Amino acid sequence: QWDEPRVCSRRYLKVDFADIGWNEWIISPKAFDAYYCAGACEFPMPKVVRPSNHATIQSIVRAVGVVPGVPGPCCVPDKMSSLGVLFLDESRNVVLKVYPNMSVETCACR
Amino acid sequence: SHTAPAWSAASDGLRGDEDPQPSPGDATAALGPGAQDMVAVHMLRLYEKYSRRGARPGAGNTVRSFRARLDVVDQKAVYVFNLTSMQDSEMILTATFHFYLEPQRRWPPARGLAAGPPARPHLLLRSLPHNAATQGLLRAALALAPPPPPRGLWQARDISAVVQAARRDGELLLSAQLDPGDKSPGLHRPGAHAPYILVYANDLAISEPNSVAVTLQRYDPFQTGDPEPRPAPNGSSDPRVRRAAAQASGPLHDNELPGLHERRAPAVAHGPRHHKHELWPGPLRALRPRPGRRDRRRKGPELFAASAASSQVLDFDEKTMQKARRR
Repeated sequence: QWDEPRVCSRRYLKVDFADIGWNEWIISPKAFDAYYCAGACEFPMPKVVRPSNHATIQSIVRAVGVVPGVPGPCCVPDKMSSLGVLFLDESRNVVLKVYPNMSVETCACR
Repeated sequence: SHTAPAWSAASDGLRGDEDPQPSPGDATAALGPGAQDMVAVHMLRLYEKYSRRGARPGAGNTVRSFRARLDVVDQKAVYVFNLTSMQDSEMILTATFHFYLEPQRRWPPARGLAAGPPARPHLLLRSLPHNAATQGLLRAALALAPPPPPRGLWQARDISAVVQAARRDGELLLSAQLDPGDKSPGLHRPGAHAPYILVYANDLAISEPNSVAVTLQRYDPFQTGDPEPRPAPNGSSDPRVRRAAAQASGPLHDNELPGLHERRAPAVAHGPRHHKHELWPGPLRALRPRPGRRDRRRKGPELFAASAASSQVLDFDEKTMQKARRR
């Protein structure tokens, strides 16, 4: 993903449950598109990073340098979606749970 | 000996679905050879339904299935369900008991008896206290309607009140027994026709941080080669608390601005690296060379009006920015 923009944005990440050792009890899905957020939130921030008002102020304060030690805003998930997971519990009964905030839909500087 | 099962009108979330009925063979293939039964098919179907965007299982977020263990008590088949794996944070919304019932024709009256209306079978649900040899407390006796011949039928009954009461009393072992009302063999159904329970719940803890690891991570990923015992994964938020406490006196947690002696020369502002049309206009304009006073006087109001009309973003206070830069 070297060609992807340096600015804060959503990057593709497919998580295979086998890679983290959970595949023994997760029935479905075997994998899902989780995505992740990465990139800079430097001044001046483009519209696409959807900074909060606080992030805008923090970015300016950092750029001006009037308060030392203030970092730039962070590139974090903004809107997320849930994921239903079918798995075996420790009694080997089948359980379905819909977990919130499992997949990134949009990223933002916050 | 039965073809595709028919589902009852009970609230099992299946009847009336728009989804095509999956073939059990296809569905259970995902579960492996050890789980090819109707509960697996049912759960896979629910998974497909609730994996759609925005769909929630009965306004909750959890469906638990419970397979039965077959016991024989007084020569009668009794199915025992262990519901103890339900979490305290899971608020029960609905519970359904699913079972396969043979048609009445399979249970003819004894020879010599007058042919009357067939006795209605009853489903007896009891809660069993732990380590008790008693039959348990009778929680419900549900009258059943056997299906017409020639095929048996999967049915479901709402047992929400039974499960909720059993949980309230801390008796999460439930037994199910069919009282057929005659000499029929009862509820004994081997293999794929064994009864099961579904509990629809709303897990209040699922919105907590790392809830996915609480239920799905079953080992400590850092355990290998580490002799130090670690706390159970996500068992508590202690590490987070400790880390916050360790830094509580640090400057970053101090809400006061640093003193003048701490001030240094302003850091180099990060130059714009983006195309003009991608940027928020306010901050960018604040750090750009400004037009001469005369130009501003001449064009200012028009420019400002045009900018305010076209811009959909905050207009940063230039004076504030200038003051900040001077400081």
